[in-house]
Amino acid sequence: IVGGQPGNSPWTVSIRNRAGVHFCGGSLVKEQWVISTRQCFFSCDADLTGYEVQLGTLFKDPGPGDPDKQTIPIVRIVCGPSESQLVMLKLAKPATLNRRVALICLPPERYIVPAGTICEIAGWGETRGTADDTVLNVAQLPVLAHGECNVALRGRLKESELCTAPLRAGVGACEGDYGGPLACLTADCWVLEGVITPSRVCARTDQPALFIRVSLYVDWIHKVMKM
Amino acid sequence: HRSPLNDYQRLRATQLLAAHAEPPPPLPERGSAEQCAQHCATSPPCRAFHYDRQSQLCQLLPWTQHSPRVQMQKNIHYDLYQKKDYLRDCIVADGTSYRGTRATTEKGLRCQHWQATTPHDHRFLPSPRNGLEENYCRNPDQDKRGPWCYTVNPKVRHQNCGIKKCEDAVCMTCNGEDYRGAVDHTESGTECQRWDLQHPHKHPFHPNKYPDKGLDDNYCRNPDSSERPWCYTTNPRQEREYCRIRICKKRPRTSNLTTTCFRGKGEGYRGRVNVTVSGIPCQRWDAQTPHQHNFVPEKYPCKDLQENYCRNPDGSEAPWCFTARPTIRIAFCFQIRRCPDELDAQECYHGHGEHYHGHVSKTRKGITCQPWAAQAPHVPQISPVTHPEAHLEENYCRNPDNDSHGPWCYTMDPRTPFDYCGIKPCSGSKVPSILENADVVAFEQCGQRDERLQRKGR
Repeated sequence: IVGGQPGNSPWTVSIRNRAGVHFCGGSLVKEQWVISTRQCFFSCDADLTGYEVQLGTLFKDPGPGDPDKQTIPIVRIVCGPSESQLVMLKLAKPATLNRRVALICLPPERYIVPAGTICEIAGWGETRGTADDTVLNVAQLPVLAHGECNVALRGRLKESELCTAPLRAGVGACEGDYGGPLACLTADCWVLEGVITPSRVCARTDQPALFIRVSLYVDWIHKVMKM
Repeated sequence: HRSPLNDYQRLRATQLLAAHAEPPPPLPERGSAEQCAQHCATSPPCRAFHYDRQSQLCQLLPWTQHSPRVQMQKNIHYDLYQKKDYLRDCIVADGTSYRGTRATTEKGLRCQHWQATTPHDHRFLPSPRNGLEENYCRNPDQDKRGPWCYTVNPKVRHQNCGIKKCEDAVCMTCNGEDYRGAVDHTESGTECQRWDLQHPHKHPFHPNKYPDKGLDDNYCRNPDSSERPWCYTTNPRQEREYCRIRICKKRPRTSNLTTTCFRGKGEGYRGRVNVTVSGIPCQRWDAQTPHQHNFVPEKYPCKDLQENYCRNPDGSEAPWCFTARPTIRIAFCFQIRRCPDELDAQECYHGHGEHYHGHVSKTRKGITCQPWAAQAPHVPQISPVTHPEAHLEENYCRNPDNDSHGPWCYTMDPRTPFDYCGIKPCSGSKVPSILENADVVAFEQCGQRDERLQRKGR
């Protein structure tokens, strides 16, 4: 996260490869389910043996004695509808919810976040020197109206995408944050409205940032968990 | 520091069943697999053993999978360990320890039984210790050329069997990442450590964590994209060392190469993108600044490490590169588009496809759909019984629950309960945009964060 600051985001998980290295983020939507982005995974029927999620700690690479750290193997990946760029990851066992680990709400189906809503991105990704990249960083971004964003992107905005306004200070997600949450506080509840996806430049000051609009896929998410 | 298990080849969840004899009872004392191997090593008739990880019981066996009237069977309670010498079809050194079942000479002559003294009389008669058995090739006199036998041809007394040395039996291509041969010694002749053991060297390459790297027993492998296959050694003072394995003369056929997108992990990506996903230029592969590294192009001939293009020479999650920025060593090139991995849509549907009654019966990945009335491999929550009006015929794609992403089906792949089908929305098919009627909605209670509620400053 560029232009952010250390913070707490108890639904944000770190996804680790077989060598135990963090490479993407995710959001805990159910004790045994994490949402992330398709770009982070090499196949929809990948053998994810040895891949894990880490949660319950603010540190990207916590010491062995970290009391709240949980590390849970990933046992299955389910790819979302074709243009969604979403994946659901099933964990080997449910995460234990505590003051460091919480679920994030899903929005109602097809819900549109009101423009101007202040939302938050979180991740252990690249900070470009703007913060300590050994801990979880968070940053606030205001939602941009769909129409306004479509104009800024010269009509290339899809219905399945959600925009946040660029900030002069250069705030945004970067390498290592992909798959993580865009969380918005609505009616006293933190809601997963967007998922961070790779973009050509981090924290642009002249163009909106794009996220996958989760509310368009809530029915699929529930269906996967139910099935 | 050599483990007695080094002499054995392990097969997980496998049991040997002999049709002609009852297996001997398990040993009375419980212990580790290494202790079981020790018992087998000191018991002349023992050629293999079952080890039950749960009960820690050990059952010595006088036969292997190659013995007559013996069958292998899946059994999740047992791991089967068989003496390598009985399984290898190549030889180590002069092949004195070879106990395979080759029974013809290098010129195709059938071997004479060691028990028999005709057509050739001889003094090499079988005994419980010398390994002479049936008419299998053996090397009872340490002949430098390897195992041999007397032949059934009266004019040819004996002949070499032409069994290759293990380092020549299976050659390797490129950097040997796909090598699955049976060499288990390093270049200096030191014996390798088993991948499933953590002594004498602790290491991260657990076989069940890297199921696709072929980390069997203590054979030389290349799980980390080094220059050549290697192994941890049984010498405590030498952690790891390369192995000597013959390089195949023929270069491997390069398949699955792509330039405009990448498939899977992108190991076959040969495009020209040379910046990271966040716009940082890549470092040239033939340069050692700002980052020193081992991926020298000449040492990785099959990886096409040209210029500063994004590549994936080590099986990482996606194409990557060393960056031109000193503070960032490595970064992925996630911005490269993934090649479509879905079938071309054969038909189209209107709306959400709730009225689609076509005959497509494969998912978008090409998996065959499960019949709606079937109960396996998935027990359906939606079936012709629960949804009689939804035309759930055969295994055709349908949308009985008005899924907003189109027709779907249960799949014949046990790991994929359901998936969407290879059908796309018909052009001009009008579905109300989610942006047209944005409602105000209340939310369930979750995602709470204690300190958030008191609006404390960070």
